[in-house]
Amino acid sequence: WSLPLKSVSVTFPGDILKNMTDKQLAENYLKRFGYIDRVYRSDFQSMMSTSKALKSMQRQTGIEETGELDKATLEVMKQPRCGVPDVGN
Amino acid sequence: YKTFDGDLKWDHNDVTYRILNYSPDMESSLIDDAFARAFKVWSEVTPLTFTRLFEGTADIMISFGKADHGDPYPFDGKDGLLAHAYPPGEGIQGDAHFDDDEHWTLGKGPAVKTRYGNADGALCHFPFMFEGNSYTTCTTEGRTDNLPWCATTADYNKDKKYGFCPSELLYTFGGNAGGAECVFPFVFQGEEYDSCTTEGRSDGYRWCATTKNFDNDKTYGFCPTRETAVFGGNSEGEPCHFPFVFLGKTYDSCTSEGRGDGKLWCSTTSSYDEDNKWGFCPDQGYSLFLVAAHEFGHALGLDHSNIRDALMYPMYVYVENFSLHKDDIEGIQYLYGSGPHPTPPQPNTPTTTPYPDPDETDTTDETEPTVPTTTQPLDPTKDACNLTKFDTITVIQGELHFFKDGDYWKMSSRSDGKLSGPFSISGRWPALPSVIDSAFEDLLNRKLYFFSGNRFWVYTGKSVLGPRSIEKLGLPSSIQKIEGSLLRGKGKVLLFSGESFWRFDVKAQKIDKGYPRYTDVVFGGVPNDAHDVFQYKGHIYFCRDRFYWRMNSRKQVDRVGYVKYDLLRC
Repeated sequence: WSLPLKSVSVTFPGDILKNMTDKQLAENYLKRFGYIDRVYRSDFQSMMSTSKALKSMQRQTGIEETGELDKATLEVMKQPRCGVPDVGN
Repeated sequence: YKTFDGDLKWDHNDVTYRILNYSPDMESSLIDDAFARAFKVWSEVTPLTFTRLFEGTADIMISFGKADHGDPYPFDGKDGLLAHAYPPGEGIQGDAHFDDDEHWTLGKGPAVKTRYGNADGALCHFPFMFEGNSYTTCTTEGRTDNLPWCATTADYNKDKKYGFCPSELLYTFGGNAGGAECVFPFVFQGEEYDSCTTEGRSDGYRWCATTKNFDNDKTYGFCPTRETAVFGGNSEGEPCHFPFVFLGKTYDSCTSEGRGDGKLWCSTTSSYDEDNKWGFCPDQGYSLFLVAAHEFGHALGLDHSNIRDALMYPMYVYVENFSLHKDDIEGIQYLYGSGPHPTPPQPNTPTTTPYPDPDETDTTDETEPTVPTTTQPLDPTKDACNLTKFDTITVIQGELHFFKDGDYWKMSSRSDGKLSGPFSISGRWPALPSVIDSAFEDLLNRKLYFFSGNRFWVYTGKSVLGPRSIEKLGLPSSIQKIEGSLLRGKGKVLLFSGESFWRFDVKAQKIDKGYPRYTDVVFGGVPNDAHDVFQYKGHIYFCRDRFYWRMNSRKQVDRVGYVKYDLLRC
């Protein structure tokens, strides 16, 4: 039997900090690529709920529109990509 | 597909681009080539042309940068954001930026282009065998000068083909030292440095002095990335140190331990615990060609698509044999119309004209041997349009000739530029071997020079001299083959081999003094490992693989295109 893995997390000097929670990651992603700002700017309404923004992002990226921060959505958010916003250029 | 609000597009079809700087990850010629191919992706399907400028302001200014690189949208270190580009317009609009914290490759691991050696600048072949051992990276084994090298075929012992790998001990790029190698140690602000450093710079690029004292001489260059070097972290450019100790445990290979993101890293000293020096391990990297093609889509006016297989989909996926998705084609054609090659090229129909052509004026009594007229389907291997690369392309009696494996085709210069052939080389020039590396016509004496390997033949009409060794012309014995030739005035011919060229005096039958010279010094902006070089209708053509770079009389590259479409007119 192999020993159970004991994962440790180390802060590496010089690393660009990417240790953020899934929620922080999602918020950053939705803002950076225009999913949240878009409605706020265009409709002059209060910010779209994260759920609606998530649905918009899921539609744009071709994954199931759950409105939830599920595993598939997180996977897409972690993929290498182009820096041009998806909406609201 | 989607376009930007207001359908932003260029108001002219002759779009210009300029490459402002280079990534240390790849040889500059590979980067030039990747960008040229990326533009070609679009110009193939829409009537746009892309001309490279070497100075001044171009429509699309291309640059590499890290983190904060001068616009309001900083990059984010390795992975994550790869690049961005602005839609068409003035100023920064239309520009494309690439994150140089990424590992830029051709998509399948380090693309290591060699210099010097005897492989004419070929890419390293990994793994390769050398004295019974297999190597997956460049090595200094077998050398005393510490220069890393690699084989360019699978087995060095068998083929003996090799070249030197990127190393600051061999050359630098950019800077002001003309590519000179680093000098170690060197002094910078009173301190001595034994290796490349990022000190004194805010952009994170590694540099070195090319004399012993930068403070006095101020000459410097940027260090090319060795293919074994780590990325990011705090030891960029250093190789992994194996074994290394991390949290008391010894590691013999890269590990993701200690990280939540699963990325592989290594220590660059024997103990991470003591020195805290680390970086990310080299990986497959990102295809500069694919990312550039996507970004240039933005620069032409396309926004992100939600079709997963489209080039304009925002996420990166490596594709081996890339072809533009219908969605991308529809998008670009919505903006600029359908292009010169909107449909897949059709195979050339075989020539059925019997030879000799009655219209031909043949002053040398050299005619193509008669070939049987046929209406049978052409053997695909004998269709010039199916060939990706020719042994040589040259002009004989004003007509373009394409040579390949014992056959040749010719493009008529007088009528509608119809391609005829294949003809048998042995039928017309019986003394020649099947593979011709280069050929030129001495216009003064109506002699044809043919080169194959290190031998050459001279045809005058039907009489032939040779084979003779190219050493007889005054070329060094180390030359494996002559890859291109250019007539320069009366009685002078430039002969290209590897990254250099020599000037041959046809009358004196010897090489002029002052040669060889580096091709990229005299002919800037063309691949310095072109395998066909020739002059046609006032332009000089450098061919590499399926592509050609066309240079005008002012030595400016004014067009990059496909041999197949533009020269063969397939």
